[in-house]
Amino acid sequence: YRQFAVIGLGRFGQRVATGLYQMGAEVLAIDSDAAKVAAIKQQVTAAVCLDSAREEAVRSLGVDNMDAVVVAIGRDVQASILTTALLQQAGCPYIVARASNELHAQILGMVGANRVIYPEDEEAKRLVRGLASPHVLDQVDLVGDLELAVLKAPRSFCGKSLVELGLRQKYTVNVVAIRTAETDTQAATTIFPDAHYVLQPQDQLYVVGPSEGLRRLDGLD
Amino acid sequence: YRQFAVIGLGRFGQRVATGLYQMGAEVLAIDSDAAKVAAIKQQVTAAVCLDSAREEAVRSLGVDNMDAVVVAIGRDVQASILTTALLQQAGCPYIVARASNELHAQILGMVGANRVIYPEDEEAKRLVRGLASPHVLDQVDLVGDLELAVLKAPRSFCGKSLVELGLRQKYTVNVVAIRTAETDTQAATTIFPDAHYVLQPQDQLYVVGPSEGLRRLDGLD
Ligand SMILES: Nc1ncnc2c1ncn2[C@@H]1O[C@H](COP(=O)(O)OP(=O)(O)OP(=O)(O)O)[C@@H](O)[C@H]1O
Ligand SMILES: Nc1ncnc2c1ncn2[C@@H]1O[C@H](COP(=O)(O)OP(=O)(O)OP(=O)(O)O)[C@@H](O)[C@H]1O
Repeated sequence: YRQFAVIGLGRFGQRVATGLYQMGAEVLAIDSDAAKVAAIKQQVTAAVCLDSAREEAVRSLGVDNMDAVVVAIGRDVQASILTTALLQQAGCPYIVARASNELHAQILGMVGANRVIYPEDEEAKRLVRGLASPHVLDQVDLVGDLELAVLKAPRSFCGKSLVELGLRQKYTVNVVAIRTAETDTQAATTIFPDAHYVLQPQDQLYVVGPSEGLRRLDGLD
Repeated sequence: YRQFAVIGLGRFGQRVATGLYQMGAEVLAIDSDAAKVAAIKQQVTAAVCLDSAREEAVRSLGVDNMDAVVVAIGRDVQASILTTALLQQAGCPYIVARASNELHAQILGMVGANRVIYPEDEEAKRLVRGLASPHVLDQVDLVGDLELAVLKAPRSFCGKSLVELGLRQKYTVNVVAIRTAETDTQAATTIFPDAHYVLQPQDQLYVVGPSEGLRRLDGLD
């Protein structure tokens, strides 16, 4: 059994608490607002009303026996930082903290957060990449300079095979999957293409590579 | 030149507006709070203070000439729904609207949103998948019913090559990149593995495939 606590039950915290519980974990949900605690009680293992920025409140939780604690307090930056620092002092093995801006994220890392999450920032980046270029349907950062992008097959690629296009050599990218379009006779399917696959006009390409190679691919028509 | 308007300059809206502008697009930023409009003026093409839930305000924007409008109003569900409906009536070609819960998302789809985004929900899901299963380090839903997951190599996989493991056939997943662990003599590196790569105990696998194949992979030890 994995045991978690989630502190701060706004939109983000609520979904994390109920999501973990539905995956079979034990979840203690915490908020200083009694109404939020009452609203979630049926959907988690237990729910408690307390102010997590007070030392004796955090000590009473026994966080050293948990797998991880998520600090989902957003707007109240001071409460989020104090809570994270107190959790570290109380011996919490793994702290995930939510940030509302760059500076907040840096401070959380300094006071003991093992992982910092920025929900608005991550999702804004994905939307911006998808809107700014007509070919990019989705895009996520992987690790280091690697990205995964989902692209509409550029018109100039259609009718050619992957080996003919030489994407690895020309753009240092790897086509890792292709989603074919739905037609009257066939449903959309996912394929892991081999070098001789010939691109069709409606194909969606799942491509992995360094940002610079993907940018050059974006620009094609 | 792509032209966008972003209505609602909270954490999410601000990042979308400035992000699009930095990608070279023309961006009109809008909020009913004059302080938010003043704060963003230098980072976008233009910024305007108005109440987007009023019909004559939306008509004055000329949204039919834009590529897309993003409605980033969060907590005020009524203003978000009214704004989306007014944009559709004014002939906006593409509307991206942000939802705060399930019901809100459904209504936005009914009144004209072409795409509905749920920043807190998407990021909460990613975090829950990463925390609930000890093998999954990260996990994102991609457009087109595929997922990207970052997994610790299951113990039973170590010492075997990718072709021996037959992941494509058995789980319909593709290992798109591997992050090797840092050792005393070598830094962590990211590689595009070929079929004969032999998995090491600390390897992190970046895997793409339909959800069902990934779930089965999660469960291995
Ligand atoms: N010291 C504290 N102790 C416990 N709970 C707290 C504390 N401070 C704030 N909270 C709770 O954290 C929750 C979320 O915080 P807040 O409203 O700051 O974030 P938010 O970014 O607006 O939330 P979201 O975007 O997830 O809806 C609120 O329910 C609030 O009551
Ligand atoms: N009718 C309206 N016209 C223009 N702007 C509006 C309107 N209603 C709300 N806004 C603005 O939308 C912005 C974001 O809205 P809100 O505070 O509801 O969302 P939020 O979910 O808390 O934001 P975030 O999580 O992105 O910080 C606010 O700056 C608010 O002033």
